[in-house]
Amino acid sequence: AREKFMESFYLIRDNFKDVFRSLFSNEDDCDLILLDAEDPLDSKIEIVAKPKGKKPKVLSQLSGGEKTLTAIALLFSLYLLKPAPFCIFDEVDAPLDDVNIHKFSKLIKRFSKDSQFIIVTHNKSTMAGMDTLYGVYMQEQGISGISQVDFRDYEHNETYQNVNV
Amino acid sequence: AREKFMESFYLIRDNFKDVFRSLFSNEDDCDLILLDAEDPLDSKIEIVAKPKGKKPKVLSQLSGGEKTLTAIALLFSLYLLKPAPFCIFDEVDAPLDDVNIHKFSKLIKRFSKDSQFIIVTHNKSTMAGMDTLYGVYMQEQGISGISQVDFRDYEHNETYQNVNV
Amino acid sequence: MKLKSLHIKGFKSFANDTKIHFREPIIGIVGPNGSGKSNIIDSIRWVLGEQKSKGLRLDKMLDVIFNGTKSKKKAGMAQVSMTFENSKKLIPLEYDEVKVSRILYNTNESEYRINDVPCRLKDIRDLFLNTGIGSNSYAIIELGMVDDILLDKDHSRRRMFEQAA
Amino acid sequence: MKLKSLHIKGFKSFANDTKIHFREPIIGIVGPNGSGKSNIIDSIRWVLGEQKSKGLRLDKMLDVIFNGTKSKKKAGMAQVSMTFENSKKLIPLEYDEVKVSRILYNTNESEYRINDVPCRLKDIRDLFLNTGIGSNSYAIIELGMVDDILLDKDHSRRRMFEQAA
Ligand SMILES: Nc1ncnc2c1ncn2[C@@H]1O[C@H](COP(=O)(O)OP(=O)(O)OP(=O)(O)O)[C@@H](O)[C@H]1O
Ligand SMILES: Nc1ncnc2c1ncn2[C@@H]1O[C@H](COP(=O)(O)OP(=O)(O)OP(=O)(O)O)[C@@H](O)[C@H]1O
Ligand SMILES: [Mg+2]
Ligand SMILES: [Mg+2]
Repeated sequence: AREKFMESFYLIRDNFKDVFRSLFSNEDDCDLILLDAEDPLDSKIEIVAKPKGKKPKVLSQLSGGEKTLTAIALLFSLYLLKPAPFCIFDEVDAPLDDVNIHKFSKLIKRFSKDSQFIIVTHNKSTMAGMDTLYGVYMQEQGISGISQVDFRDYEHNETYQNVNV
Repeated sequence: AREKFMESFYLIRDNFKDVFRSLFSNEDDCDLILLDAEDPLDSKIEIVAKPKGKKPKVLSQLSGGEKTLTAIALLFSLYLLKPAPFCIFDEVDAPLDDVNIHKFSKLIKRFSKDSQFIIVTHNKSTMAGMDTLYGVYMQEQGISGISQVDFRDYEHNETYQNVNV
Repeated sequence: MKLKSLHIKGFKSFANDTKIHFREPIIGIVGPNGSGKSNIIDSIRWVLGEQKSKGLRLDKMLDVIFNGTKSKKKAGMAQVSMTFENSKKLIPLEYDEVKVSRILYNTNESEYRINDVPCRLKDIRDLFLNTGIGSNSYAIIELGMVDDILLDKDHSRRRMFEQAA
Repeated sequence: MKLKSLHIKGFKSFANDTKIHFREPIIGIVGPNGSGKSNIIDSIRWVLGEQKSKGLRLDKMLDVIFNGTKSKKKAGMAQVSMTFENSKKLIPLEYDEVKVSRILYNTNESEYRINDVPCRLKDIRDLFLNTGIGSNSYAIIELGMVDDILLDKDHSRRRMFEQAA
């Protein structure tokens, strides 16, 4: 059990560095450290982020958007070891700026060859990268309905939103 | 002290109902309840939201966006009692849909006659409602700088973002 | 192994029979605040066996049943089914299509089914054991979880590593 | 009583002398993730007397001082000043303009000043006593606080009511 865990740990760590660099930039670095290497099966796992040019940082010093990107990098590093048939994200893109929204969408596109993605979002740039959109709305007070929506309607959303308010 | 607190409490409650209706809709209702009316100075204060057509709801049943709107309504109900010279919001608009972003901006405009507002945001519709925009960027690695930005630059933000990545 | 469709009735705000088809790799779910988007994600966690009501933003599990509005009375039960395409037999069953279902009656009796045959929760869990899917898998992420993952609340980080290893 | 300007130097990522003028009622602060927007809000909480490092997302208060990059060495001190227009004498001082400042040296000595005259923290707090401004006032809101306000963590709701009453 110990060998197997260590083998997976090193694979996850390599994945994490790879995904982290694609979300931040090639000069940024990061690491996963087993705090108690003697007892890997029980040890805590520490995340260290080292965005370029800045001193290595504990997670609490990262900004809101940087934290979200780091968490996404970690999730995908686990996913790369054992790809799940589908992944779901619920408004994970909300803290991201336009450049990072773009990188996030590109990452989803890259992994969508092996799995399905279900993404809940309010961000128009994220929507533009989807294959299809489902619009959820209140059919009557308090009762939800769902129907397929064309992005073009949503883009000039006045028409779409008025339907629901 | 007791009379003064009760007087303020009823004023805050009226404000809360008023602001809540302007953020949700006229048919929505809400209430602030003093759980222990015998001892107002120590009693907990319960918030009840009753969006239209739905059963009265404990806060935990509200959606992400509905929770944010309820918190904003509460803050403005306190503000109406004692307007602060300035209010600061840091990405509070992130969970909101387009219609609610619009309502939030209208509320800010309404209160900006008496106070100043400093709003940190990534949302283009919120930016459109600002009087001036300050753009924060990394002058060199790890060192922040700030300069006034014209919204038109930001709207077609490819130029602005590329400067920083 | 692809996710084909999700069928919801009487679950949270989905009073009426609602079916969603997942024909494309990247599916976006959009709509106003409070319309029912996160309720769809909750229905997926629930049918995969979620046992903690807190994981579904509820006080008690019976609250998943549609609780009625002014115009429609409370539902007698909540039912959710999820259908997977299984031609590569990644799910250890002979069928080309596998449907898992969960039903909760307002008498608090609950039922699980695989291809409409009653079974235990453990049978559903065993089906997905090595696939990376589960009610609290690293593949279902909400924005609120980003801080938990980074702060490693309740050793959630180790748990995720063990799921992937 | 209007907020006129903010002056930051050596505080968090603002290594260089930075001045922001608040000439309009509604000011937007925009920019990429990690560029320093929330650091500006932290500098306002800090100059108003924030004593808890956790309120500024730090482990210890000395971490507010710019900690250096590859190209610029660590700052010797952090200094922030905030200038208010006071022609209506809402702040109980004779001056038409009031500047509050805070300085922290890397020796851990800290200084407070009103119009460049050294004073105590209590003097700054007394100045703003009945204005609704303070380091943890209801007028400074981040997205992460929405849940705390609604869940009433550490009786934050009562505290806000008392500030306004
Ligand atoms: N058992 C139930 N019966 C009826 N309605 C319910 C039930 N449980 C939850 N709801 C309602 O569902 C709504 C929440 O939906 P949900 O959280 O999915 O919104 P959302 O689309 O994710 O919105 P947001 O964009 O704000 O996150 C609430 O208004 C809540 O009252
Ligand atoms: N003492 C310090 N010296 C130098 N840099 C610091 C210091 N404290 C914090 N920082 C840096 O400031 C950056 C965070 O800035 P901030 O939180 O203001 O970003 P932001 O613009 O709000 O981003 P977001 O849009 O993601 O919320 C971090 O990258 C952090 O490393
Ligand atoms: Mg939601
Ligand atoms: Mg920030």
